[in-house]
Amino acid sequence: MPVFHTKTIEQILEPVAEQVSHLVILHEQGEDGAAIPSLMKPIQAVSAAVNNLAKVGTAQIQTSKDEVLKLDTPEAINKVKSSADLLLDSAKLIEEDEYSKQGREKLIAGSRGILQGTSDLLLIFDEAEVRRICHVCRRVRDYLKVSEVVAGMEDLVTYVKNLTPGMTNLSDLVLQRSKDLTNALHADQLKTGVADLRNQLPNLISSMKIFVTTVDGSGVGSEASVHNRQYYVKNLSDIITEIIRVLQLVSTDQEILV
Amino acid sequence: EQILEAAKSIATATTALVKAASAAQKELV
Repeated sequence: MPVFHTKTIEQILEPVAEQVSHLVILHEQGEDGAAIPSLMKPIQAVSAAVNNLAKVGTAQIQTSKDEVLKLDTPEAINKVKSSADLLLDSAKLIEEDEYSKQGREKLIAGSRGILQGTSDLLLIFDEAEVRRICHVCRRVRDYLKVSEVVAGMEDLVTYVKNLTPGMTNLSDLVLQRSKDLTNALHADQLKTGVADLRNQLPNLISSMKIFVTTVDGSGVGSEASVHNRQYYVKNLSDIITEIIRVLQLVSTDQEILV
Repeated sequence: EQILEAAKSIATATTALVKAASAAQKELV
């Protein structure tokens, strides 16, 4: 059985993967000597669903700005479509001869192809979602560096006002993602990362406040307050870098390590 | 969301198809 790295993909594909494995086992054990009734109707239903996916997928890539998604999606759609064609061939062969060996083989190849192609497509869209979350993370991390130019209380208020929504958005997206991961270790790492960010953020703001209060007439703050602020900027940046790293992992990374 | 819904439809239809094909083999066993 394949390993799915998100619960969303797992819920969609696990039942079909289970059924396809079962059919393959029956076939390999040579227990498929029985006549197969017409499969034209269920195969036409699969074909209609595939056409719909192709339509939706094509429409999505036209509106998306994600270049990788645009590049990878057509191949996955073609894989699903050619697998649906195999199923239609199989239906015709089985209509003509209910014991057709070629018909059974095409049935298995088509079902496997549908499973694989749909899995590929879901992964492509999932990776695009990960890239979107990573982009949000990088923007927040970049904005942390802007803290270095904050020298007055008014600027500090504006900085906090700008940083807060981005940090909230980042936290929500990463926590949502952690809930969807099937790898418990990765999910925990993301949750810990968000908790660390939430704990450390007030320290950064305090360090900036201290810096601002020590700024003299020429706009220079005390050396200690600069170091303190730098320390928290680095700390928060490192946490976000780690979150980005974990977001890009898939279950199999851990399995390979083991 | 639309992709997930479309993928769900494929999964449901393929599961039904493979179940129907397996059922015929089961009868023989």
